[in-house]
Amino acid sequence: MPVFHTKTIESILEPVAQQVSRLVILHEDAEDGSAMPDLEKPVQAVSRAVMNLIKVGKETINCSDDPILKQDLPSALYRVEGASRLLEEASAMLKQDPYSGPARRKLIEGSRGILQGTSSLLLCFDESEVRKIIRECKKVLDYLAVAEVIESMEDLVQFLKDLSPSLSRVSREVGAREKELTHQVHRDILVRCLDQVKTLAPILICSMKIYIHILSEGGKGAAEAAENRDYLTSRMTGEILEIIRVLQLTTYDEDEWE
Amino acid sequence: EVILEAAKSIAAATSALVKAASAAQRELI
Repeated sequence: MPVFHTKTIESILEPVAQQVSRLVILHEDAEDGSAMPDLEKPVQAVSRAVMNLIKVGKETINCSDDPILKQDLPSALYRVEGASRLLEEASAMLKQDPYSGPARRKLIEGSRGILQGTSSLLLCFDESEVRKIIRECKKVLDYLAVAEVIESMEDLVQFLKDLSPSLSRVSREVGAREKELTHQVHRDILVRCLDQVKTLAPILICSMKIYIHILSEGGKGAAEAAENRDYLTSRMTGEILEIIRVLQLTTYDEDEWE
Repeated sequence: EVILEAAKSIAAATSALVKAASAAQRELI
């Protein structure tokens, strides 16, 4: 059985995955012995749904500014389209001969293909959504990288104006993503890292204020203040990098399965 | 998202098809 790493993908594909598995088992147990019913109508319903997906998918490709999505989505669409064709062929063959073994195999192959193609498509789409969150995380990293050159209150105010909206978006988006994941270990890491970022952010700003204040008072102790600020910056950077790493994980931890 | 809705429709239609195809096999077993 496939493993789905988000609740949305799981809710869409898990029921059909179970049914396809059951069909394969029933088919093997029956050893091609029974007549298949007329599947023209349900196959037509799948074809219509596939045509709609192709249309929507092409629109998504045209409208997207994500080059990786534009590159990956077409092959998932072709896969679903090809599987739909197999189902149509199976239906036509079964009309001629309801006992046809090759038609049954086409039916199973087509059903599996629809499942795999839809899974690939949802995965492409999901990865694109993750890349959007990562872009926001990288903005925060870019802002953190300039913390060490802030030497006046005016610059600090601008730094905060830049950092705060990005940090809020990261917090909101990573928080929502965490709730979407089916893998508890990944969820826990994201929650922990996000909490750390939220805790460290005001402490970093405070350390930057102290550094600026020390500079304006003659600079005694500035090296230690800068060291403290840099330490906090590196801690926050580390947490954001860990968030980026975990956001990209889709595989399951073997230990958890055990 | 429209693409999620389209994927849901495919999953539902495929489910219905597979159920119909399974019914005949189940009767035999």
